[in-house]
Amino acid sequence: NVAHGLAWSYYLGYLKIVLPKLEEKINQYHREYGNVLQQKGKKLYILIPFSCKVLDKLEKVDTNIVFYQNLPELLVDRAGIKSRSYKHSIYLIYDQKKQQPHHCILEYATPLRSLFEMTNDSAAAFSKEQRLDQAKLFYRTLKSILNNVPEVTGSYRLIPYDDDLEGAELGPHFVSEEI
Amino acid sequence: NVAHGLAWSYYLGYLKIVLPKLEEKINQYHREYGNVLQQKGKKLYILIPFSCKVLDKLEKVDTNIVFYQNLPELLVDRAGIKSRSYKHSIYLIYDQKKQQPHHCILEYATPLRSLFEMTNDSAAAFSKEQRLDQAKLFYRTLKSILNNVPEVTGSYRLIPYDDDLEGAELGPHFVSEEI
Ligand SMILES: Nc1nc(=O)c2ncn([C@@H]3O[C@@H]4COP(=O)(O)O[C@H]5[C@@H](O)[C@H](n6cnc7c(N)ncnc76)O[C@@H]5COP(=O)(O)O[C@@H]3[C@@H]4O)c2[nH]1
Repeated sequence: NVAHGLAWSYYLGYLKIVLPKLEEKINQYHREYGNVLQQKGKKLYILIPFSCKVLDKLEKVDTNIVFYQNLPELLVDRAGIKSRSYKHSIYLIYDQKKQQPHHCILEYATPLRSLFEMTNDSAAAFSKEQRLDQAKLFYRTLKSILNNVPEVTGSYRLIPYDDDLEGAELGPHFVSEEI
Repeated sequence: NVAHGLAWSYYLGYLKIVLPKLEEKINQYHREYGNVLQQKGKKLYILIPFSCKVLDKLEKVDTNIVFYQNLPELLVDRAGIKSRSYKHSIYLIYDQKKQQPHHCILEYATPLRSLFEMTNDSAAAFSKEQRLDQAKLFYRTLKSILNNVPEVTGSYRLIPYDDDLEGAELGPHFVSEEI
């Protein structure tokens, strides 16, 4: 099951590395630029669209989401790459009602992009029908892995959504209301 | 099959992005620091140990391999991360006979690290015996994907080896002789 392996790889090769360092990076950012992230905002918000439709620029997803600034990068020697860089982006989320934007560290779960592209490449032997099942399996597996790792508790928030069912304006209302 | 998905993810999420830009990064590097990479060296050499034992620092693998310098990084907006960084490291490879070091852009295939760690984590439901088969499947799948992508021909070299069978000094002789 592809999604099972991708969820494990996403944890072992990314979240396990970046989540324990997130608080340090937020503090480093605040010392330099001021306290823009509220308590709720001091987490990595991970978008998990079941359609696997992952855009590279979040502002194209929704006009209520605007790029703000990147956190300072984390540099790690990794598998022969010296100082491989891991970084996260802060976005402003505009809320229709309050009209007061919230800052939020937000990104897509990158492996879903691979799941999507595997369905487009016939050589990958992966059907579109299987894609939705795999996306849900990815989410369930990742949730279960992270629930069993006390060290990362409170440093992330998974945001799964079925964007095939729900409308185009799901993004900002969904995320801003969550926050 | 986990290795199949990881090979596709490695191509779709990494090699497809970095290999077409490699020549440009090499030229950028040469303009600034001089022509250290010979014609043969103008490729990404990817180590694929079937044991899945991937170290973070290549110089710990072998005293004949010494870190030289990083290529300039490639910055790409990716899945919500603004200016995500992709970079490669140049190493000096010392050859016992010639005693003349070669420069080489060298790294491990990172997903093998996840394969290794999945065997160590019982929750991942992955046995040590399956690991060797999966490493070989990863190699075969990756080789077959890359063979079918004309755009990346000549920009990489896969270096598979069975380091469970062969000795500890395999690394440098193997790589330097290959070069
Ligand atoms: N959002 C995000 N930011 C990151 O910096 C990052 N780094 C990894 N990941 C995701 O975690 C998982 C494990 O990563 P791993 O390094 O083992 O495999 C990676 C790795 O083998 C290779 N790769 C990707 N980016 C790089 C890179 N910058 N340098 C070297 N190798 C890379 O290609 C695989 C797939 O990458 P992504 O498809 O981007 O998603 C990965 C993957 O799902 C990231 N996700």
